Amino acid sequence: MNIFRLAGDMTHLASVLVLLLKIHTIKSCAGISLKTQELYAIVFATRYLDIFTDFISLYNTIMKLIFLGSSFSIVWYIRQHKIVRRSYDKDQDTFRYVFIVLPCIFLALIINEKFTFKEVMWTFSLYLEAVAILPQLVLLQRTRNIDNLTGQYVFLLGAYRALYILNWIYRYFTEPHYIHWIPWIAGIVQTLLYGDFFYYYFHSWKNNKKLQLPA
Amino acid sequence: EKQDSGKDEL
Repeated sequence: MNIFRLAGDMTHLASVLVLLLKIHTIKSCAGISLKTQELYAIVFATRYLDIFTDFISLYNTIMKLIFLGSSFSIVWYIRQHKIVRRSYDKDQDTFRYVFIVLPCIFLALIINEKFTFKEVMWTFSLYLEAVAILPQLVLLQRTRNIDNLTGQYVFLLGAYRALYILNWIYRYFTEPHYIHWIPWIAGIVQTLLYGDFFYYYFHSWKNNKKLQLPA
Repeated sequence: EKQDSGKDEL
């Protein structure tokens, strides 16, 4: 465990918990894409298949349980909670699942480290995580403004990705045999997707005005 | 092990 990895995990944790707590407190999910949240729930469910079979550390197991619990709780709030679900704008959240999920299944089947069920599912989760933010970014573009909630959420997710890249660089130079092309490339693609968003985020922050994304 | 050295990541 290095400082980049720990900081990355903590910003990742913060992004999910901030979202969950805010939805719980303000009883609204306005501006949040249910599709992105469902894709993240699938990401955690397919990546952590080893949770009960391979013990890595107490930290690792607890974090996995928190990510699974919080991501499914967010989906439950948006779909089932009698007040929160009314604030979900289904008509704006139109990104099609198939355009994201099918290419990820296809890629995971042909490009993986080992052709076993667990390994293919793990690889699928990496590809899916890389693009799962797309429905949220499309929703942001469509509504053309983001409140603090959505802004902080996407900012924390972006920070998590950037810190993970630093973690990989650190581990590459400090650990023997630490080479993992699949998570690295998927992770870089995911980080690049945030780049565009960050430009506008910082721009609006610098000018101290509400963020407006271009059409 | 080489194959699993990154599986401790979340």
